[in-house]
Amino acid sequence: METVQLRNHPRRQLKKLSEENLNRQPEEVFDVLEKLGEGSYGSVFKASHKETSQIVAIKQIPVESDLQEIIKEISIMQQCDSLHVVKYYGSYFKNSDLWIVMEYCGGGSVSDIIRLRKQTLKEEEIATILQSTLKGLEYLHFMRKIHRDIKAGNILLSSEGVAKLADFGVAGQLTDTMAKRNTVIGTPFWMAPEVIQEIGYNCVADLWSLGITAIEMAEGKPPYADIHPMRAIFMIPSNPPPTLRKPELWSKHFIDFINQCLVKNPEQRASATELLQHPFVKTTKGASILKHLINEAMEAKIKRSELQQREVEPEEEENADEDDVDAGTMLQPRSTDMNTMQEFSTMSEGADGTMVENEHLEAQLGTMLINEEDEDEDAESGTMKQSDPPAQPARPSFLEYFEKNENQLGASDNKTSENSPSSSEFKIPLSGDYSFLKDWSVGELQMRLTSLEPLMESEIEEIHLKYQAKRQPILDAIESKKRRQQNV
Amino acid sequence: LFMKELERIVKLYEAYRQALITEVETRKQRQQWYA
Repeated sequence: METVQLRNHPRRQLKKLSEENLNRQPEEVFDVLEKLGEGSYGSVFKASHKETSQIVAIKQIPVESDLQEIIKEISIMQQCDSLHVVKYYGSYFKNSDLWIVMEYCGGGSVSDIIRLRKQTLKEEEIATILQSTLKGLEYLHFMRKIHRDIKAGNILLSSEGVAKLADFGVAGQLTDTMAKRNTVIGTPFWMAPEVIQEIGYNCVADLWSLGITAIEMAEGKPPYADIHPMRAIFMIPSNPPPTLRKPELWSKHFIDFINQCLVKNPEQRASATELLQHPFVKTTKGASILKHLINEAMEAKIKRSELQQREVEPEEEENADEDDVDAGTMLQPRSTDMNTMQEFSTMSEGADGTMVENEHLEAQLGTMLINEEDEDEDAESGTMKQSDPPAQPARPSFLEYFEKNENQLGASDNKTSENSPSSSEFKIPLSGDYSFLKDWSVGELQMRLTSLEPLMESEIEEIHLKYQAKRQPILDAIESKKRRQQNV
Repeated sequence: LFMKELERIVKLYEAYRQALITEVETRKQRQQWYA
C-alpha cells in the first residue's frame, strides 16, 4: 500500500501520494495555484499538496491525447528515483483529463532562463548544469533507459539550482535483447547522426544531444538552427561534428567536453560516467551559482507579464482571441514541450551577444516522434527487428514531422505560397548547366533565390503524395490482415 | 527509393541555390569593380 512518506527533517516532504489521497478528488488533495504553461498535449499547473504544503506540478492532459505516450512517460518517471530526474507522485482521472502529479521545479527550464534573461550562459553555469544533467543521464542509462530528447528545454532547475531531467514523453527502455533501438525520435537539431540514419542507437545518443545542448546554452541555439530542419537532417550525418561558432571565446576544457560528446561514431563516444570525469564538469562551483539566474529569470517573467498585462488590458475586449499569443506567458498550440512552458519564440544570438527573438525557429524546434515501434510487441517477441525490410517503399519518417509542423503553421504558410511563384513557372534546371543565370537581372536572381525554399518544399510534398498513394494499398492490406487475424 | 529521390532533390536544389548565390555575388563584385 502506498503511503505519504515523510522524511525526518523539518520540512515534510511528499514522496508518493497515498492510496487515500489517490482515491479522493484531486481538488480535495491539492490547491491549484497557477498555470505554469501549456504544451501540445495539455497544461501544467503549480499546485500545493494540502497535507504537506509541498508544491507540486500537475500536468492536465485531455484523455483523447496519445495515452500510450503518456503512460510511457509515467512509467519511466515512476521507475526512477534520482535527485536529477523529475519525480512522479501519482495521477488522477478527472472528467476528461488525466492529472499527472510530479515534482515542481521552481527554476523552470534552462531554455526558459536563457530566453527570459535574453542572455546565454557563462561557462561555470554551463558546467554546473552539465554536471547535474550527466548525473541524471548516468542514472537513467544505468536503468537501461534512453531519454531521447535531451535539450535545454527539457532540463529543469529546482529553486536551489539542481538540474533535473524532464519530459520523458519520448524516452525508451532498452531490454537485454533490445540493445539498440531504431526509432527516429527527438528534436531534429539535437539528434545524433545514428538516430537520423535509423541504424539503431543506444544510450550514448543522449550524450550527443547533451553536446548540442552545451552549444545551445553557450550560443542560445543549437547548430544548424537557422537552416531548414529538412536540410539540417541531411547535414548532421554527413558533416563533421558541429563546434562552437567562436571557439576563441571559450576554454579548452569546454571545447574538449563538446568534442567528447559530439563524436559521430557512437562506439567511440564517451558515456555519461566517463564524461563526469571530464575536467570541465568534474569540479564545478555548485548549484548555488545558478540561483541568480533563476531570480533574474523570475523577475523578467514578472516584469514581462505585468507589462503585457498593461498593454493587453485596454484592448482586451476587442482582441480577446489574440490575447493568448500576445500575453506572451504561454504558448498555445505551437510549443511541443510539456514541461518547458515555452513561450512563443526561440532566441538567436545577436551580434552584441544579447539574444534576439526568432519566431520562425520555434516551429522548427519541436520534438519529433516517428516510426515508433509497438513497445508491447517488441517486448513480447524479445527481439528488435532492425534490419527487417519495410512493408512499403522506404519513406523518410521524419517527413511526417515536417508535415505536422507545416500544417500547424497553417494560414501564414498559405499566404506565403500564394505569393510565391508556382512550381510550373519556376522549375529548376536538372542538367546542372546554370549558364542561363548570366542572362538574368540581379533582381530576378534574388527573386528565384527567395522562392527556392517553398519550391523545394512543394516538390518534396508532391513526391510524398506520390509515395503515399503507392503506400496506401499496402497499409490497407496489412490492416485487413490484422483484422482477420483478430477475428480468428 | 523515396529516400534516394528525396536526397536527389535536396542536392539538386542545393546546387541550384549555390549557383544563384555565386551569380549574385559575382554581379555585386562586378558592380563594385565598375564603381
